[in-house]
Amino acid sequence: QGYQGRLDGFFKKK
Amino acid sequence: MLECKLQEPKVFRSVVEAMSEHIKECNFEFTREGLKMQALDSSHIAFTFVTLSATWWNEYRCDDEALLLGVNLETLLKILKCGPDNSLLALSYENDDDEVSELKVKFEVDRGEKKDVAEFALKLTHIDPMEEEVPELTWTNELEMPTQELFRIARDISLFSEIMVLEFDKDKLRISCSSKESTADYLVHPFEDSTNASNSVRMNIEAPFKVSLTTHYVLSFAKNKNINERVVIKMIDAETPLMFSFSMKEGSGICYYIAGRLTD
Repeated sequence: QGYQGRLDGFFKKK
Repeated sequence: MLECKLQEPKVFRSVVEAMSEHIKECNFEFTREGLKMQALDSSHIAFTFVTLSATWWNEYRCDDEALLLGVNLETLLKILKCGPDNSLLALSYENDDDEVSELKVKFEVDRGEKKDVAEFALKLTHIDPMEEEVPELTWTNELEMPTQELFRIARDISLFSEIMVLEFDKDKLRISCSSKESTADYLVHPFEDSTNASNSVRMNIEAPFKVSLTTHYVLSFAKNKNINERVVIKMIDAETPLMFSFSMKEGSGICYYIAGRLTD
């Protein structure tokens, strides 16, 4: 079932 | 000076309740355009983003260009639960360095010429503002379905497994789970209900893909039945977070970005 991804790399700097 | 009023305190309570599922505290950012609230949950799996535009409120006034108020959602929710459904909700804040910074919450019920009033003050806390924002994305896949239906499936699956697998195909969505003891499998097809459009299921899947999500997040998103009886899910692929959104009038709404499970 894999491992839970995180949103950390998703955002961009304002 | 900030003052905003709402004749349906229940809706604001629902919004705060939905946020408090994932977040303990967050900044309320008031500008002349309205109120924005956004935060990541502590596990960095889901990001909640709420917009309540100035015109969404019955009355809205924010003199500051941007006012950042750090709010404990659990406490605010306790306060909002004290507000009768037939009351007028008023939030206010005055910039005053001499006193403890607090958000005033007031409920007013008309009693003929007089009003019954209940007032609360919520002490504010400092929260570092987010220095990042959601990138602009070109969603290639979209699905719209009754929130109640998503809620029912997620609730059922939560009885069996912490993980649910969603397979988006051009003409169907398969939601399934498996555990040592059992498996469950749901098929959802697009259809138009001509007598009640809110029952319709619409899909526009250009690039079929499969993703696994943590069931309790999906279940908590689907609790937003009071916000909108329709949920829109936007997607690109299994590597990009999915967006679940519940829109409200005047360009307002609550949306979530959720990271899937990865196989590599």
